[in-house]
This record gives sequence, C-alpha cells and structure tokens, in this order.
Amino acid sequence: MLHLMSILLLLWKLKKSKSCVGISCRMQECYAIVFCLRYLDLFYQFISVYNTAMKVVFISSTFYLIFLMRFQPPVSATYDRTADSFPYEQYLLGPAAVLGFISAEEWSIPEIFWTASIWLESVSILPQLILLQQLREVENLTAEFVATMGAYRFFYILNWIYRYFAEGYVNWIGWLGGIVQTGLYVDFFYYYAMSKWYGQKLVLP
Amino acid sequence: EEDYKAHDEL
Repeated sequence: MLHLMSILLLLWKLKKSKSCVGISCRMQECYAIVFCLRYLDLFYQFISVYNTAMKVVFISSTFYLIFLMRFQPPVSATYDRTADSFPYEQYLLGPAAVLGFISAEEWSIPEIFWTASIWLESVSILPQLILLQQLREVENLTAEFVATMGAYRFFYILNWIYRYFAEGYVNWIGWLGGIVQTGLYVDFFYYYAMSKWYGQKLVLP
Repeated sequence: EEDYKAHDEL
C-alpha cells in the first residue's frame, strides 16, 4: 500500500503543481523496466486477483507517469533531462542484468528476469536521490513521495521476517536487494525526519 | 505445479 501511495502521491503532485521539477523520470523508467521484467508472469501465472490487479496498476501507473513527464504539457515543459542525468543504462541496467544472470536460482528466463528486477529495483532510487542532492531544497510533496518510496521496502523486510519465522520462507535475493534498497534511503530518511521534527523545509547537504 | 517456484510477492 505504501508503494501504491507513493505512486498516487506523485500523480497528485504532478496534477496539482503541474510541475515535475525535482522528480526524476529516469527513476520511473527504471521502475518501468523492473515491473516489466518481474511481472511477465501476468501472462501465464495467476496467483490472486489482488496480485494481478496490483501488477497491472503498477505497470500502467508508471508508464503514465513517464508519459506525463516526458510528453504531456504542462508537466513535460518543466522536465529537465539535463538535470535528471544519471546514466542508469550502463550504471544500473548492466550490473543488474549480469547479477541477475549470475545469482538466479535457476537459469530460466522468468527466473533470470525476476532476479535482475530485484537488483535493479534495489538501486532504482539513485537517479532520484542524486537529482535531489543537486537541487538541495526538496519540495514538501516530493519529500513525502521519496519517503514513502523508501518506506515500502522496509515494510517488505518486516514481512519477510514474519514469513521466515511463521512459514520458514527464505528469499536470499529479495532480502539482500531489500536491504540495499532500504540502506540507500537511510541518510535521506535522517534529513527527512529532522525536517519533520524541527518543522523546517527539507534541505539536503 | 509444485516444482515451479512461483514468486507470490509483488
């Protein structure tokens, strides 16, 4: 739900402020790739209505966000591709593909794609955090958006702890990816919490 | 069916 909330928060921000300054479209592009790699089983595996519905929502909303930021005025007029410049193609996609192949539990396309999507998701926030560091001042709704993006994976970790003790569920790849992903947020969370605590605007060092 | 490990998480 936190993940869904972060997407809805971003959609609301784009519609309300009609601007995507401070928002990284490259991060959304990474997430679109993550979802496409991971949700291929939509075509051949039915787990539950909830599971299928959420996969469709995540894929469609992410592509819609990209469309808004890249091609739909007035939002796209405020998008600066030179500022949002983290070269994720070689820095993130490459290593995720290699790691996905090496660490896949079995060398089948779905498993390799799933594993690569876990590694890619764990670092997909980087373009967003780097863009915010350049801008330093973080607008309120953007701060909430990034905070929920960091929080959702932390709640997966809590669920993984529960599932390990309740049903012996083991998911080494997911666990490691989740720890990396949450770890990348820790310093943002610190500044976000401080800005909330002291009631000041969020400014990154 | 049990041989295919389905990823049941999003």
